[in-house]
Amino acid sequence: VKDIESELERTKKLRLERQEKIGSLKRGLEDLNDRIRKVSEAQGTCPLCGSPLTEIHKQKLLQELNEQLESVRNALVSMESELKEIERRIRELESAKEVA
Amino acid sequence: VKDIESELERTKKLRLERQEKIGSLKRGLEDLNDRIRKVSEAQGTCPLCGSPLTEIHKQKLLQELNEQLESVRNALVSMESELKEIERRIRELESAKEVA
Ligand SMILES: [Zn+2]
Repeated sequence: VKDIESELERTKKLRLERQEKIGSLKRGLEDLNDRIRKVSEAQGTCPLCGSPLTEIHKQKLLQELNEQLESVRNALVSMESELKEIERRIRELESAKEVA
Repeated sequence: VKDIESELERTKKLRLERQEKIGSLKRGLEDLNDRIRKVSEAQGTCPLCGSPLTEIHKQKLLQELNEQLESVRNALVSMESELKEIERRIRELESAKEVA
């Protein structure tokens, strides 16, 4: 029984870590979407610092931002499936504890 | 009684206009605070477009943004006191209607 307890403890800690990581990835996604909107609406100058922003520069920026968005989305998908796995394991351990 | 009704109608419309203006001023305040935070955290390059951002340019930007913040705050204060005035007038008209 002792083994089940300590594994349950460890797995719950893991769940908490994953949930925190998912929260920060979601905030990263919002920030990227906000920047993509601001850059695509920009007319000739940067809306934040006022420097000239040529069409070529603007397109390059949007491409970089969209690539970052893609990688954050992929990281989020894999974190969420890891979390599902961890929650399944926790349910397994909790029912094992009851019959032990 | 007809006069009171039509004045009440007009004043309620005015109240709605003021409430909408206050909402958009508050969104303006949030946007300015967000930009001030981003510019003050910037290290040598603009966080949005990546152009070089000298310390002198950064200070100038922060000064302009803080001036804008000040004028939006003042506009908000005067809008809110106008709204209070309008609400007082609506209460007056509504009690006049009851005794008429
Ligand atoms: Zn910029």
